[in-house]
Amino acid sequence: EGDETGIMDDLMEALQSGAAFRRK
Amino acid sequence: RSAMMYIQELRMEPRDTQLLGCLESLRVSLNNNPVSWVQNFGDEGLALLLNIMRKIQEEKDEYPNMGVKCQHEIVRCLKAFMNNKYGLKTMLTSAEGIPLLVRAINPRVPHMMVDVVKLLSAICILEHPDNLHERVLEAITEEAEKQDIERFQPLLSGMNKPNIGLKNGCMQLINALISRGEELDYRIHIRSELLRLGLRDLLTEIRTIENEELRVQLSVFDDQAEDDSEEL
Repeated sequence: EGDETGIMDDLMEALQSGAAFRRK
Repeated sequence: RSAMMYIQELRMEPRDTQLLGCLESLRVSLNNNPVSWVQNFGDEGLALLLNIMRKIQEEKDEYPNMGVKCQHEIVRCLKAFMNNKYGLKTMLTSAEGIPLLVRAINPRVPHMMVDVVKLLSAICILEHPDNLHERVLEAITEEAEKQDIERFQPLLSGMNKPNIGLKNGCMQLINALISRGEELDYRIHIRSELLRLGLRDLLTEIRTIENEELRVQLSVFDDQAEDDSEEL
């Protein structure tokens, strides 16, 4: 907890692949 | 170098080459050290970075040559700082962080603008009780009011540049802002505002570009518009 890294990298990857926009 | 050494150097408000060298080295340190190092840099380090960024934006004449380079390097440092839970939380707690990033959306500096819009897009889609896309949109709206321009004009100007990475980044931010809206009315409103302002014509041109990343963003935009149209 509190040590998670790569958060922005993961979000940027999800934006790029389109995964961030898939509806639940 | 320890985090404290960077803090001490930044406190002295170095300029030009010295500032750029410090920021470049800081970015490498933020990227390569464990989170405990980032925590040592802490909210004081972040406040120093944001303070320098604000000064560069406000006092362009005092940073004639290196201002743009230094500001871009600060954006890279912020990304590295925010790449973990601690840094992200600290940045989002700061009232100035998002507005300063929004102020760095400058179509005249396309290579910096790409990094800024991608960072803001990532902030928009974060799961957070604060509805971060609303904070980003609010900062975009306030900045446009200050400049007396349409709020999405800088994004559309960015999309009009030949830089494909920038077109892609701007589309990401547009998709992020629209997709995070929970209300159908909001999503339709933002989309119509963009289309009316010139996105319609820009999209016609962008659809002819063969680029996989752009294709993904265009299909997200189209799919969301279609879903909303059905819902309506």
